[in-house]
Amino acid sequence: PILETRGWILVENSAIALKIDINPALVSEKALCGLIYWLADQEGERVIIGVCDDGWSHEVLPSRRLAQRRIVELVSACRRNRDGRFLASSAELAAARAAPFRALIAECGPTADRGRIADILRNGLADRYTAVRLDPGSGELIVEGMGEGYRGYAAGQRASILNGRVEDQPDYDYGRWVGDGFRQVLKQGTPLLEDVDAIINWPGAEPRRHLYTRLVLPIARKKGETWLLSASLERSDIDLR
Amino acid sequence: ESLLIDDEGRLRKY
Repeated sequence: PILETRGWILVENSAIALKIDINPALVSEKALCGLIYWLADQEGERVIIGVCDDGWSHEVLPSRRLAQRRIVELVSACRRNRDGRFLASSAELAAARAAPFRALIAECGPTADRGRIADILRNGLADRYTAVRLDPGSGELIVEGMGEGYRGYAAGQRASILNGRVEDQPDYDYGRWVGDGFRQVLKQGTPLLEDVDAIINWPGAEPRRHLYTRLVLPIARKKGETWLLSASLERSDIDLR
Repeated sequence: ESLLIDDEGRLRKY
């Protein structure tokens, strides 16, 4: 399952062949580099590639070089298909049913009050929020809290996201894109407010278009911890396509 | 021996 949902790669050097199981739609650039290095380190030439795409199919390649070329080709084809799935453009506070966002920005300053923030999230922003903590050791962004207002998550999926990395969403590409937004705010230290037009693929469901305005902002740090908060409002009047 | 390559490109034992 980890190959089907997270884009990790399973490799094995067996007596018969080098075996690689890969989901080209999800695999990350770094995983792909790791695979190329692993291939270069092996002996033997014959490679069996298991490709996950609505079930598994297998291809046998006579050499490592051809296998590498084939894998890069499979991944590139998927990348072309997902280009343009996640679009965003800067939103104006005035245009984005601004009051709750403005209140949130005001509350998340140095005198941040948890109770008031929770009230704004619940009553002004339909409980659509994600609270993320930077783990200083690993540099990962960990989801520490999540509102119940997000549609599309099954109960089990929600539980698996909590305490995990922000990138590990049921749609991993979407998770990486969301993670990029958090990291941008982390780097710049200023809130990000944007309109989003995203096509999200939840496992087992048809791709669905989600339109919303999102605010990502740093929350005042205490005890040296770094926290970020993302909140969003669904809006039917966004069209970035 | 089977190994996993994670999304950071690290090899992990399976």
